[in-house]
Amino acid sequence: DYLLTKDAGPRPLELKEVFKLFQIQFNRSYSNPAEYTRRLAIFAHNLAQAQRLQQEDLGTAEFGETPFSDLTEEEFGQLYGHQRAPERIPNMAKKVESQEWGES
Amino acid sequence: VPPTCDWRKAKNIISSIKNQEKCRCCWAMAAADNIQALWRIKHQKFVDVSVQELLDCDRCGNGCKGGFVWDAYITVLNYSGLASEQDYPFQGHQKPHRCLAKKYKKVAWIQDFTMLSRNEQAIARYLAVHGPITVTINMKLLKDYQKGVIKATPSSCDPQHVDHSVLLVGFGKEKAGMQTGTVLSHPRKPRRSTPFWILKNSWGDGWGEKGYFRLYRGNNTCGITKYPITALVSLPVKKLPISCPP
Repeated sequence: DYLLTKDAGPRPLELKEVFKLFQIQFNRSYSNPAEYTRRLAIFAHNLAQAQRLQQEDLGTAEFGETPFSDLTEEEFGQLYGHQRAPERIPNMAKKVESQEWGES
Repeated sequence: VPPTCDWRKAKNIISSIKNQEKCRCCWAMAAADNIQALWRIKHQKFVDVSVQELLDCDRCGNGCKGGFVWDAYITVLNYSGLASEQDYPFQGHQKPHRCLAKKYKKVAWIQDFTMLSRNEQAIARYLAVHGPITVTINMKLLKDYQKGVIKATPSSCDPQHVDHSVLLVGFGKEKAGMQTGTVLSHPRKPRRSTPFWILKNSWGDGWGEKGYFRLYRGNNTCGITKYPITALVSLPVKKLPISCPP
């Protein structure tokens, strides 16, 4: 509820319509009403965050609904981020012998 | 450095947008796209190389749990090349499969790989002359990105925390006033032309600008200069058969 009242840019009624369109566009369905409500809250939060990114961006980027709008930051990071690149590249364990150019 | 460069406009150099789905293999897809593009530029041959080989034969054996582009290049060197996507197709399954590289004929190979200097001008020059390279960035602003040029500051997108590898395919400049009305009315939006990088993502073509996105060029937005890495394919030729379309 807190998320919905705090973050929902559009009026709750509109938000649900927007969310319905999102589900159709990205073929999303949720296993039960509680999961639906939770995803709706995450969706509202992400839309509000997109508006904030829009304000902060110094370029010409536009932010808003994407295929990931019903995911939390953590879920998104787990799905798409690879392990964090180290501060410096680990030294290569083995030197590649110089080969004749052009050979396989 | 030419004012603009877009390898997507060159015929058969950049393959279609991949979708890593639930497999954290952006590093393997970026490296495969890099090798594929260079092979097509240098050898004028259309190859489609295997991402799955990079996942199954990686020395860390992490498969879909994440990795680094430099490990992908080491795999290609260790197995003397990459099989075709057709022979060794992308599965996207969570646990790594046994490495089958030795079973298949190699359709592309590399002599080495290298990291470019952390200078956006030098990167642009290399990109225009030799072809697309891989970069690793902080992906924090990509989740809600729809279109346009992202220009961030170190506080809004930490350039030290890079966690997503993609292919750098070109650069350009967006003329002032090309933005939509809503954006222009905003005090923070640029009034001058905006230099940008063009990057190929691996999240499907339903995301971003048909699977691509653009980052501001010139202030190391989201750490783009931290790991500019590319394969070295065939002999350095004096004059490339083709150069980057403007």
